[in-house]
Amino acid sequence: MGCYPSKRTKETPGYEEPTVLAAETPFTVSEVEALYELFKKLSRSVIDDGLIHKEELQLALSRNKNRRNLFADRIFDLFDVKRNGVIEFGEFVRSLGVFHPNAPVEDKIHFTFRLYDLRQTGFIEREELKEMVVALLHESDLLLSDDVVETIVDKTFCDADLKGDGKIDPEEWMEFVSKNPSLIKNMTLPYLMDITLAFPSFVLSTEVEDSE
Amino acid sequence: MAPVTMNAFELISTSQGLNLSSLFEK
Repeated sequence: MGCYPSKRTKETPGYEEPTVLAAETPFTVSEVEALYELFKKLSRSVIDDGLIHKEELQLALSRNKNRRNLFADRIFDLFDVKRNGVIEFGEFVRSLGVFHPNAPVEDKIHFTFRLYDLRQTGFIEREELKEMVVALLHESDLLLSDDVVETIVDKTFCDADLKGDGKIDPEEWMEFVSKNPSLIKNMTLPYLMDITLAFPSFVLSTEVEDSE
Repeated sequence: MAPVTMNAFELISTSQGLNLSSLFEK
């Protein structure tokens, strides 16, 4: 006798079966079920509709749903694969899969490239890099003169733009990250290794056995 | 002069908005 799965499917928009999501991600079925607990918590923090809205992700990441954060916005945009203004459960699990310690490094590098390609031109451009540095300084209440910001951006851009054509392409980004692996440190969440310990309530009621 | 030698992407990666571990904080 199962507990909730079939009922959840009907009631929650965008809900996908854990067995399907586990087959496509580094997570086990139990871990996907534990992630559902986290998803539910996040998706009811502002609007209780079983979907994660931008304000809800903003609130979880920056503790302030009203203060816009460029980077939280970018994370939302990448998680919202269908581009319908909300993050559904399947999108949440598949996107978090990239942050799993066992996910391929190439996937993490590719994700950061898309994250920093603000205008989605297929390149990280100098203006985008400067915009992100300014946003970070603003977020951190740090004051640096425009000259210093320009110098930091110039130096970094020069190091990464190996072809010297004024933009960083995916190949250059891969090379740059290989030389500076700390750039993808935040792309690995150790929490995901023991997500069932963080959210054990669902695991107690699961009806599906993990195959591994 | 320390900030001038900083890697801009490294600076950006410290953003709270990119710190997804906060999703797991109770």
